[in-house]
Amino acid sequence: LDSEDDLLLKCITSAMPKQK
Amino acid sequence: PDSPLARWTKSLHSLLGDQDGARLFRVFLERERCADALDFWFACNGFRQMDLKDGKTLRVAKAIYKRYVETDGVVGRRLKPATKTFIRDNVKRQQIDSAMFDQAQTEIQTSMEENAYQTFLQSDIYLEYV
Repeated sequence: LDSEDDLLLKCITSAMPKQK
Repeated sequence: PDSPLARWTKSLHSLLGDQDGARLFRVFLERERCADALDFWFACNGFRQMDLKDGKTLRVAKAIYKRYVETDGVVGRRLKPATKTFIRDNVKRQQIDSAMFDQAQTEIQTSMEENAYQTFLQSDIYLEYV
């Protein structure tokens, strides 16, 4: 089960701009 | 005129929409001890895209609330009390919706636009990069 920190990190990185 | 550097000065959104810009801005914010504001801003965007039927989404809402909203950090201190109460009640009632962090994100974005973003464009980190 993902920890809350893992879930939060995935949520943040999913919204970051991707490599051009 | 449409180089990344020119775009970065147009708006905070343009800066954060560019991978190098977002990365450089975060380095600046870490030095100013307010990188949480940027992480919270991205977390709000990520949360808005999540599937409300997925059990993980409620856990992410709780994680965002516990990590950024209810603490006395840069985000918790800048949010209006009513905004914090709204989010707290939604999380406690487990009544989450995709827009539940929108008002909070707007408040933090406005604060970044008026303060950190302006200072960043005058900072040595930015000028050295230019």
